[in-house]
Amino acid sequence: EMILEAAKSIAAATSALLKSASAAQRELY
Amino acid sequence: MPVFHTKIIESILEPVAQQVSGLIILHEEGEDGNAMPDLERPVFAVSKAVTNLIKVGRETINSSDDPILKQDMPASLHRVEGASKLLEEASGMLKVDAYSGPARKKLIEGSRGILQGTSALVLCFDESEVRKIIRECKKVLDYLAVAEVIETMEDLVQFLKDLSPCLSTVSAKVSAREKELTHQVHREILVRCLDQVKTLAPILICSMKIYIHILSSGGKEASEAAENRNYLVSRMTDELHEIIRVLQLTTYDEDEWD
Repeated sequence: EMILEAAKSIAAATSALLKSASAAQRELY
Repeated sequence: MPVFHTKIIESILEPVAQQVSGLIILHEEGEDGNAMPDLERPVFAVSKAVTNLIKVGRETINSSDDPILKQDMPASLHRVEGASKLLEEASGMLKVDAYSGPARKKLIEGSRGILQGTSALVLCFDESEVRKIIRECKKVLDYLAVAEVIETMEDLVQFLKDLSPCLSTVSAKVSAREKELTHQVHREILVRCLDQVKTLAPILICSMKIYIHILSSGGKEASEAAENRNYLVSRMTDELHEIIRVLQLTTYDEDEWD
């Protein structure tokens, strides 16, 4: 279904964003 | 205990849920933190995906004949849209000050909003899909309800013609749904009930034939035959009601039981 595909894309984009944001924070530890 | 009740929902949301939790923990542990990188590009990618979801979501709402989906889905879309704006604001603030505390809070709030909104959206869609399966189950229940008025072979043939395709649809849809569930107990109940329905169906038809035969030959055992037929109808009806009940369960319901 298209809505699940669209949700998958959001999840992938958000994961990539959070990876970038978390990586910067992790450098502290 | 799985958090998400279907495999597809789990595969979509679980990685994001873990990352949001991770970011929150990192944020709470390291108050000041390192300088945030430029998030403009990844935030733009999220915004683009959100724009597409809003478009697809609106199309789904417009083309659906499910009033509950029509009522519930717009709020989820609104939630995702609002969360995306928060991410854009956070990205803008971090460009000015890479150490900005309020920007980090917005980033977390936005990510959480995306997760919650997307979660509500896919759950809303999933519930609508479940209602479609339940509608098929109810068609079978409606046919079973007329079994006791079938008194001729012609009517029985028509009854079979009506019931068979509905039963096949229920069997295929419930079986596919069962394979999608993450909750083992729910899966087992669906398998067991569906097996029962499939086993009882030919026995019911046989009992109806016997009843019709006794009735047409003026036999005295017609009431016993009717009783046997009604018992089989009630067994199948109970199994279908149990299927309908379990189809509507999520792992959250199970938690409430605990």
